[in-house]
Amino acid sequence: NVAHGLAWSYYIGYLKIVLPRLKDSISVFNENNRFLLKCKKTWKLHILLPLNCEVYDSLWRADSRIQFINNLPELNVDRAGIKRRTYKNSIYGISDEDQKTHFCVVEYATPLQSLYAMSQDENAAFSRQARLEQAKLFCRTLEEILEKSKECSGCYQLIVYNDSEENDKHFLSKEILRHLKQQN
Amino acid sequence: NVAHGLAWSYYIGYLKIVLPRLKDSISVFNENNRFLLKCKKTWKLHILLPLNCEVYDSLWRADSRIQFINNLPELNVDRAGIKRRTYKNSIYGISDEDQKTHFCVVEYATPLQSLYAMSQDENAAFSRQARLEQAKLFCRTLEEILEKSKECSGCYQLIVYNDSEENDKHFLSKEILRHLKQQN
Ligand SMILES: Nc1nc(=O)c2ncn([C@@H]3O[C@@H]4COP(=O)(O)O[C@H]5[C@@H](O)[C@H](n6cnc7c(N)ncnc76)O[C@@H]5COP(=O)(O)O[C@@H]3[C@@H]4O)c2[nH]1
Repeated sequence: NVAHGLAWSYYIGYLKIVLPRLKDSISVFNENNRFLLKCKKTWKLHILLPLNCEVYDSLWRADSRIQFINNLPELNVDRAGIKRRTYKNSIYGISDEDQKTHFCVVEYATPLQSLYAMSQDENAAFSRQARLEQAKLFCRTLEEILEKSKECSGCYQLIVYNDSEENDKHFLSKEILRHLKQQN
Repeated sequence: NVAHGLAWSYYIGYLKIVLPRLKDSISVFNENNRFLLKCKKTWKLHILLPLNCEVYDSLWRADSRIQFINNLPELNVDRAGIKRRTYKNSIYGISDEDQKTHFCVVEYATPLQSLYAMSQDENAAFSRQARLEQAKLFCRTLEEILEKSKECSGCYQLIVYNDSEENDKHFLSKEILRHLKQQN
């Protein structure tokens, strides 16, 4: 089961490394940036999980109301022979209907991009049907893993959505803001 | 099949990005470092694939004859919402029995570290038996994917080995040097 392995790898090789240090990282950023991220309840990694696996490399291209602000201080770790492999997360400003900006740390779950690419490559033998099933399995498995993880408790917010039906070009910003409001 | 997805994700999310630029990267490094990597036939990414999934974060700890020299110029790419995500590879000096040093770009295949961690986590329900099968499947799948990849042709060398039986603490350096000699 492709998604099962991808969810575990995403947890073990990434979230388990970055999440425990995230709040400190945001705290340092805030001190140097006039306390941009005001509400501590939103000091989490907001992970975008589009079930259709359409992952944009730039969030602004997905929705023009999502603007890149800055990267958090980077984390450098020796890993599997790579000296000082770099991990970084990006802060975005998200505008609402009243043009007020809300700040948060947000990104797509990278493995969904792999699922998408697999369904495009003829050698992977992976249909669009299978891709949707695997995307759902990825989200479910990731949720279960994170719920059991003490190290990552309170450090993340999963944002699962299916925007294949959406004609609203500001669907994504509204979806993220909806989740941010729920945390306040 | 866990390994199938990890091999595809490793190719799509990493090798397809770094391998096509590797020779240029080594060329730039060489010009600034007195042409340390002399033999162009070894201008490849040497990927270590230990079937027992024992991946060290520092190669020197695996074998003291493997010394870190420097990192290649880094590659920064916007990916899945992360601005300027960093990719880097490390150059090592490997000493032979006559204490002569040979230079190359080498690292472990990180997904094997995920397989190892999965076999250690009780929630993953992944036995040591399954881990060995998946490690072999990972290597086979990766080999097949890379053989069909035009972009990556001539840019990599897979070094598959099983050193569970080895009592030679310089097994790894000898194994890498054996592969380097074959390319000359
Ligand atoms: N957003 C994000 N930022 C990161 O820095 C990062 N690093 C890993 N991941 C995701 O976590 C999971 C586990 O990573 P692992 O390192 O075991 O496998 C990685 C690793 O073997 C290799 N790879 C990717 N980036 C690098 C890198 N910079 N250096 C070495 N290897 C890398 O290719 C695999 C797939 O990478 P991604 O497809 O980007 O997604 C990974 C994966 O889903 C990241 N996700």
